[in-house]
Amino acid sequence: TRKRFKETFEQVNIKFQQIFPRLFHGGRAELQLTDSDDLLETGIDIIAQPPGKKLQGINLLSGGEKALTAVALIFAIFQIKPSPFCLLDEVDAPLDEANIGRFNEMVREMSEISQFIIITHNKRTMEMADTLYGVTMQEPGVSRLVSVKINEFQESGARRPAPVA
Amino acid sequence: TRKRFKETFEQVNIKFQQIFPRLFHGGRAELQLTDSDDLLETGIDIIAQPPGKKLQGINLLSGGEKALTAVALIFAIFQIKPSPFCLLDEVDAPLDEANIGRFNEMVREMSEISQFIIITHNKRTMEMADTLYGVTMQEPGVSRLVSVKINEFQESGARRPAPVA
Amino acid sequence: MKIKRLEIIGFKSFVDKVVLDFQQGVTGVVGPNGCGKSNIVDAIRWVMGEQNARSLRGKSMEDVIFGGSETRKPHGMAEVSLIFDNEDGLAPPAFAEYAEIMVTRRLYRSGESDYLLNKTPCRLLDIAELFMDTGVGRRAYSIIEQGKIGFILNAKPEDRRFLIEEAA
Amino acid sequence: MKIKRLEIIGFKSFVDKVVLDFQQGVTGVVGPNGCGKSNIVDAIRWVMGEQNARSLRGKSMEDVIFGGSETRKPHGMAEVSLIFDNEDGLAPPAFAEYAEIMVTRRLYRSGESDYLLNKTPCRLLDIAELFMDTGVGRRAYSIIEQGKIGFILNAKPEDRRFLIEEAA
Ligand SMILES: Nc1ncnc2c1ncn2[C@@H]1O[C@H](COP(=O)(O)OP(=O)(O)OP(=O)(O)O)[C@@H](O)[C@H]1O
Ligand SMILES: Nc1ncnc2c1ncn2[C@@H]1O[C@H](COP(=O)(O)OP(=O)(O)OP(=O)(O)O)[C@@H](O)[C@H]1O
Ligand SMILES: [Mg+2]
Ligand SMILES: [Mg+2]
Repeated sequence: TRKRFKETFEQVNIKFQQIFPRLFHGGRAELQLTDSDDLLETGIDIIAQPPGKKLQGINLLSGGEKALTAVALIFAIFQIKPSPFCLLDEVDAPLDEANIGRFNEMVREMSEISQFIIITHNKRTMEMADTLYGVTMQEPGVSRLVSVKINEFQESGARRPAPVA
Repeated sequence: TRKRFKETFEQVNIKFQQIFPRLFHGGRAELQLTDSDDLLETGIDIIAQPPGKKLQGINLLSGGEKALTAVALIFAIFQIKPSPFCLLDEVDAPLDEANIGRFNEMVREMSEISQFIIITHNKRTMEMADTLYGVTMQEPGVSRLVSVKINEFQESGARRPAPVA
Repeated sequence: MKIKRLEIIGFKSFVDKVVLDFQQGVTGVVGPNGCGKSNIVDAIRWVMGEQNARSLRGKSMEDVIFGGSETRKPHGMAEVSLIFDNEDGLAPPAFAEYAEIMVTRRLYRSGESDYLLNKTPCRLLDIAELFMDTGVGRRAYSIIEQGKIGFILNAKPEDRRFLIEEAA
Repeated sequence: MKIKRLEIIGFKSFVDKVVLDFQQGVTGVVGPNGCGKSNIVDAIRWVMGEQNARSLRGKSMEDVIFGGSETRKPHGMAEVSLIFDNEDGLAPPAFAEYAEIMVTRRLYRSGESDYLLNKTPCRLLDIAELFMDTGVGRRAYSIIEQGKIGFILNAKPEDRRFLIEEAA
């Protein structure tokens, strides 16, 4: 299992190094083992450099940059060992317009192989979906499902980004 | 100080019980001391009932409901002991259209007494502001400030909610 | 093994039966704060075998049973069924003749709890094995619940291993 | 005591001097991910006396000094000034003749650090006293940084006392 962990880690790291610049439109990032001699206990550090910035640990990154970095990691693992489906609950919440666009593009691409179920308040993410389910509580405390046509999602609690400079 | 803590707690609790239904358009909530006999060590529990739902600890609430409950608590403390200014960094991120509307309304009201500085990606929150500063990084890694006219905020990374059902 | 359908009754805010048909591609789930979107994620995690009540935001597992509202009394049982499509015949040999595989979990207020495969009582172990064999079970990175991104970012490096371990 | 102006140079991503004039009412701060909005909040907290580097997302306090970018070399010093309006004369008597009160904090890479009141060197204690007397210092609930809401929600009940204690 030590061997499998190391192999999986290295495969994921390669993917992560490809996916990060796709989502960030540049820059680079990589995973590092905190203790490469102890594969059973080692932790996983993330260092990242958004385009034009300095390479460092993720702690100084912004809320949105951190979230997008974590998404890159999740997508990297997912592409190494895809599951039949992937559920993402409001992962786009801290992202701006441009990042949401690149995020959506990758989800669409990966959805050719796996089913994606995405919970969102974001209008552009909704526009990217093939099907939309609206969840409502007409009767307080009681959830019901309604099918939402894409041009109706105005009434679904959506929030929409405006284009970034 | 034990006495001051108790008095402040009770004043804040009264305010919190008024503010929660304003932000949630109904429902009720209150603060409870985990150990009212030990005022130096007691913790503070929050129980809440969004409109039409059951009164319980906040753990089962949704992401947006939890965030709005915490905002109600912050506003309650702020109204008991106002500071000259209040800084809010993306507290509206998990909120839907309707909740953002009520949140903004309260901020406007409190801004008659204190200065509010609000960081947001949300278009409706931006529309509520009196002044807008845009922060940009034309040169990567170097922040600059631009003054944004309200009708220009389209180019500021804004995300806009659409009306909720 | 693709998800075909999810059926929820008595689970959290879904006191009335709700059926979600899952299509190929991307399915978006939308709605106002508190309407039940994340409860759908919880339902899927629960039927897949989640044992930790706190990771479903509850204090005890009983918290997943509909607890009542202004207009409704509490429910006595929560039941979630996940129906998989076996048209591609990739399920384990035991399921070779089934076009659909239904996994059901039930919990009664008494604490009594059932697992069923195609409506036949089974053990949690049978469900866990099915998920493992079909690669459906890798929840650590294929189910990203609200707040998990923050958890991954704030975690100590040792607490991130589980993501790689699940894929290994 | 209202904030009149914030001046930042060499602090985090603000390597070039930036001046924010604060108006009455609501000031919105907007921009794409990573452009520097939260760094402004960090600058305000830092000049008000924040001593905990980790709560400013750094590993050591040196991390608040501009560390370089693709096109710029690292800076040798971070400086933030917060200028308050004393037109209402509500500041402590020592400041009675000042229409403005400027609080400045500087940090050099050497680790050397300065505090100044109206450009005159002073101790952190003098700044802390000014903030306490004017009610400006109640940062626990008047400055809600990104992620603090989550912290309050996930905190143990004992770890929420500080909010009430600050107001008491
Ligand atoms: N056992 C239960 N019985 C009844 N209602 C419940 C139960 N468990 C949770 N709920 C309710 O479900 C609601 C939370 O739903 P959920 O987390 O799915 O919301 P959401 O749609 O994801 O909202 P958000 O957009 O804010 O994340 C809460 O209001 C909570 O009170
Ligand atoms: N000492 C430093 N030197 C140079 N750049 C720094 C320094 N400290 C932080 N930064 C950079 O500042 C950026 C973060 O800025 P900030 O947190 O203010 O973004 P933001 O505008 O709040 O974004 P978001 O909308 O994602 O929250 C990071 O990219 C980080 O690399
Ligand atoms: Mg949710
Ligand atoms: Mg930020």
